[in-house]
Amino acid sequence: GVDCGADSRMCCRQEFFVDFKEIGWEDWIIHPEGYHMNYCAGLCPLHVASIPGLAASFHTAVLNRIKAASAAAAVGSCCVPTQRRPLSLLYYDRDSNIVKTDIPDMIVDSCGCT
Amino acid sequence: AAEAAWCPACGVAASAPGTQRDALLALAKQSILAKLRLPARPKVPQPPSRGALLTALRMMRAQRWDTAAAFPGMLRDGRGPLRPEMGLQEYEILSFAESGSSTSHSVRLHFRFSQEVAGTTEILQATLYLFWAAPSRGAQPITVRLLQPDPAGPNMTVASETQLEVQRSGWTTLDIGAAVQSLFGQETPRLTVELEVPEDWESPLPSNHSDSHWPFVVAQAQARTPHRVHRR
Repeated sequence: GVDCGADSRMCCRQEFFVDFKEIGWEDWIIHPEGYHMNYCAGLCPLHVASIPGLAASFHTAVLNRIKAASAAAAVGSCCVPTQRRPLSLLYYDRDSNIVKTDIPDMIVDSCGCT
Repeated sequence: AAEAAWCPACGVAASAPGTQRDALLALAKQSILAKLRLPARPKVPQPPSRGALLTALRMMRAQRWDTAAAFPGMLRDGRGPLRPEMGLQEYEILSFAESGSSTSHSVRLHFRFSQEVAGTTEILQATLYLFWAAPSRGAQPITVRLLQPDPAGPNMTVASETQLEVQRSGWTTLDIGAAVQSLFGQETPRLTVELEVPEDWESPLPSNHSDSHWPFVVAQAQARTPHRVHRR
């Protein structure tokens, strides 16, 4: 996958960190200090469609040219997460019990085109 | 329109950075609360004392080492270690006792569980940790009763009763998984533990009730497996 730069236009992963102190949640969330709510953004033109991330290889380049030339039905291709991992939280619930849980698929590690 | 096209997948309309940041922060809050099944963030908690917390964590770690030593690679009921990637969210809950009513020869302790967790999970294991004071003479008989709110009325029903003999001061653990499981299906998931001793015996709990000997419950729960929708 590719991380977004300042002027990325193609499909990439945009990092976005939520500091629990900034949103006033540090009193009930014991750990971690924040949440990496990364998301996928960018264009998925036809010639990179269905390639997770931007594979840069000779074969891919040829395949891309064929796709671009084929002008197949330009079905929309979307920039979506291709790899995610759990968010482990340690927090106080409403009865001040201490709860630890791993929420599956909460952190996006990489993006690609459908 | 061109800007909006720039970010079709993230669902946040391309807008001024400040507004976009606020929208993303709101999205993060909403996403975490939804996954924790919380309607809103909990009120400011009353954390347990440092002594009680350190003791509980030490006891939990010791318990885990014992389990791991007895069944390497296995978890409590013989299944392989579950991982969140399997999509089943697991919870570990540490609940400290609240003092309830007491008489000259009985003490009640309350443990509350949040409806959000109780209503959507099944209990894998639950252990009650009690610290006994040194008996003044010989082995002290103690009855440990687990009481639950009676769904049909204001009284309490006895979920289980255990007779113990305390020879000396120290920690004891009791498996309360079945009682907590049946509790999880109720409106107010609150467990009451009643400790009763014969008339002329003193309370089995340390009189100074130092924080680091405060009773607590450790429970492991797992989100109920969603019913499988088979696509043909």
